[in-house]
Amino acid sequence: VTPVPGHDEL
Amino acid sequence: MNIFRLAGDLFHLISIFILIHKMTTSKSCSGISFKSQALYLLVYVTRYLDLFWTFALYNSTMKIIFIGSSAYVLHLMTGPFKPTHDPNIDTFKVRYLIGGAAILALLFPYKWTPAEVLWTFSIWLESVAILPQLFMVQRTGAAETITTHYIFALGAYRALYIPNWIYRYLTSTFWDPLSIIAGVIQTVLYSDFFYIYYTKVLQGRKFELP
Repeated sequence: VTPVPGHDEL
Repeated sequence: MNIFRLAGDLFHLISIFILIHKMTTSKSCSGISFKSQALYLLVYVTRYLDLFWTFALYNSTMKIIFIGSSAYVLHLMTGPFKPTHDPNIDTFKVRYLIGGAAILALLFPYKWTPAEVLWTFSIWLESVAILPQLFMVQRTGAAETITTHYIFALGAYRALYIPNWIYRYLTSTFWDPLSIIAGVIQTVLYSDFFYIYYTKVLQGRKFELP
């Protein structure tokens, strides 16, 4: 699993 | 979106509602740490910079609510209700929290860009931003029931993000280690408070430290 720094959270 | 995250965000909204309700009905901000509130505004402003270049109806609306309500709370505390704030019991040294979060953000961001470093800073700072508030409760040895409801709701928000992260990891292999580590630390910092809240406030007794 690769990091997913999508920042789609609050 | 899943039920844990939605519930977490709702708890976050509820906590803000309780805080503003408490202050406007009692016309007082006694028992509330100005330092924690100022840290939260700093958290939201540094994390939600992406409002300028990303739009998603749910997230963007919430971000604006969090920044706006946080600024409003600070306005109440520095303006109308300033005389009810006692700086002598709000003495936590926040410079260590800001410094620690800044160092971690500079050392381990996902990318060395200003926005990413500030995002990481906000994640670490949020994990410890409640400490001045908890320190204040500890100093006074008791808290108004409504203040404890506020702290509980704010703690529940990040605690509920933990099952959200587990769910997202299992269903879509979403993995954001910085958020997860900081979120777990944040929840651990609340654990003492949660315990006393559960054993006292929920059983109808006053929040007093043993």
